[in-house]
Amino acid sequence: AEPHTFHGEKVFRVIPKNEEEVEFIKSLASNTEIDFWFPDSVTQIRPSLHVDFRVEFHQVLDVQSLLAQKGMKYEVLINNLELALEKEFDNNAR
Amino acid sequence: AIGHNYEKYNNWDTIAAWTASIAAENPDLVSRSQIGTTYEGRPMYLLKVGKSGSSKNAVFMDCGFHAREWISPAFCQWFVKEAVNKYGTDNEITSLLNNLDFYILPVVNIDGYVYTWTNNRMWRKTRSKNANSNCIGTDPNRNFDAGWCTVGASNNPCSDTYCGSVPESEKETKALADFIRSKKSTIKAYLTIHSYSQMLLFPYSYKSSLTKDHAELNSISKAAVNQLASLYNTKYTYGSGAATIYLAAGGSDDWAYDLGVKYSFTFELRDTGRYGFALPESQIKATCEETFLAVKYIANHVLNNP
Repeated sequence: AEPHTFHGEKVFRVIPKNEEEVEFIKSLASNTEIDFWFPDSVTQIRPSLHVDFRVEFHQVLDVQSLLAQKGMKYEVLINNLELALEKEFDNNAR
Repeated sequence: AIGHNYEKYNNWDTIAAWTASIAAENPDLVSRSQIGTTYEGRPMYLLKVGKSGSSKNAVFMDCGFHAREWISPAFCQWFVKEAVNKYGTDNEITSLLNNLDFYILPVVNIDGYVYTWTNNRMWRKTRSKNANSNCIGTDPNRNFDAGWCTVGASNNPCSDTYCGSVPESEKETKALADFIRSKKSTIKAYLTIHSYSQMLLFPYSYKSSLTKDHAELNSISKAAVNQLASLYNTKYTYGSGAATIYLAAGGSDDWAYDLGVKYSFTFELRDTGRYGFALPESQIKATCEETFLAVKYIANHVLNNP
């Protein structure tokens, strides 16, 4: 397979306030390919625990739209993961 | 090793060459052995760091359980460098290496680590094939025999937290566990280095109950994170895994503790989310420096409380 690139992929953070919002994130994960960064998996989400997750480019708009519809506040931790990964190699001695 | 740099992320070939060179350059302090091979056939090198001579109690430390957590192998390399460079000039390090051995496994999940360099930077699991599934890999930190595949783990091979077909189904986790079992009488501490979220955790994670050593482990953690913060004011949270973050079965720290390794800890290194798994190389030095202080504190506690 071709190496995976991360152009346009975003990392989101949400903090579910209650069980209803936890269930919403779980339903989001069941309908979308979400890569959980923290916690490790959907089963570990609980109220007040921040949830960091990566979304592939073609699903970013859907996820943002669904979060907005639900009225859930979210933060974009990483706006373009590919750029973040390029910046990871910032030791110029390479 | 050509191209190796402690302040850069090194690929597996470079790390493997480094294990050979650091052992060759420091024969009185470092020796290299192989504890097994990975699913794809790569050698799993282990470094023993300590003044050679009589047998001593030991601290086992591993890095690179989860392939995408690149800062973790960087720390194991940094630790060995610091130990070697400061031996003979720094009294504390000299005493530690004279009286303890450190077993360092620079990368546990080597196949996964290679895959993050070649195919998918965000890969987490091993690269073993799963029966009756097209999905690849097992989460090595759900693969140990500690409440295996109960809470916080998945029996779906396509999940990133897949627990494997049986405990220690992965060649990598089996090799690690076999080694610790074989040295059970001397290994007094087990440290596993992960990222991210800036935490210092101790058992249990697979159940909510506290260990009989909770008070001592909590006290050590508090002091260790204070040491860590003393350098750059990096804030760590600490506590038992289940209480501090979430229930997660099959972790290596719980397994080691239940085996009898009392001082069992999991580090989650920088940061708290700005970079996540994409921590820039420019932060390797500071991250490793501060983590070194915490590890040194734990090692001193082990030395003084045999």
